[in-house]
Amino acid sequence: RDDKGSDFIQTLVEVLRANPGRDLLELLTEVNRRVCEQDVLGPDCDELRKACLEIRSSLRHRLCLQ
Amino acid sequence: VEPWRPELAPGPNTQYDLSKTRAALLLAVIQGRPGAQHDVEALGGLCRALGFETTVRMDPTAQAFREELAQFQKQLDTCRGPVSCVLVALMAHGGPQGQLLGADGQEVQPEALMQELSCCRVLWGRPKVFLLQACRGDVLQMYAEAQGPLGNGNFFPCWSLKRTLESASSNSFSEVTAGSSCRGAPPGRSDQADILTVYSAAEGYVAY
Repeated sequence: RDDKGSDFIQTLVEVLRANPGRDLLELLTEVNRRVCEQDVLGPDCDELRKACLEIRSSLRHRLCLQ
Repeated sequence: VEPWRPELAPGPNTQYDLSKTRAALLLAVIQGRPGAQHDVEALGGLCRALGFETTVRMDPTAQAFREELAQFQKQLDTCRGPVSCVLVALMAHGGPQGQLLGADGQEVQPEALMQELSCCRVLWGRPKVFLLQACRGDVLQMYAEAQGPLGNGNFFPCWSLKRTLESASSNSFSEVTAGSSCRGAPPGRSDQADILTVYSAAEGYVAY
């Protein structure tokens, strides 16, 4: 985050910009896949860590932003 | 009963109508969070590109988090035209039990903030998107080398149980919001429907 922003927000913006009009829940699954694939150094900087989003939805319809 | 068919073509019954006003509120603590400015710029740019009327507030205190959400709700409720969709992004350091830390170091519960919009009249039946970029605890997700039959040098993620999630999530959503549900929602409609929440980390865990 210190250099380029957080994994979550930066990946979210990248995926949404590249896929206008697609179902947001589908896109968030893709965002989560990419974030989960990242290897990051933890605050102690001596071990690789992982990150994973949590998505909660009570949407009743598809939400497609464009 | 007619079986559910996911291949149904997009239409008024399968997709939210986003043809009216879209509003976004971005609240970000950037002091003490190097690089957070990049997130604000990127997300703000995306929201504007997607047609959201976007409000950005930097370095809110815990109290200001609450006030901004309340103000946002009032703005929406007094909005002349219909509102199609709202997006709220909350970006800050997170406390050990999922709290957000305002610029003054004071805590605020994100679920309590999100609850503000459940009572917003003009948003009944409209999609509400919440993005939370913050730690939700102090448990670290680690890598571990696979053992036994899954071995052969492959790696897979495992959970680091430095402390139990039970203690990490002791201040759970249900406890926070118990008794605070919205009164006056239209009959037969849940005030908890049409909400999409995306957390940058699992409950109890550190976000990177």
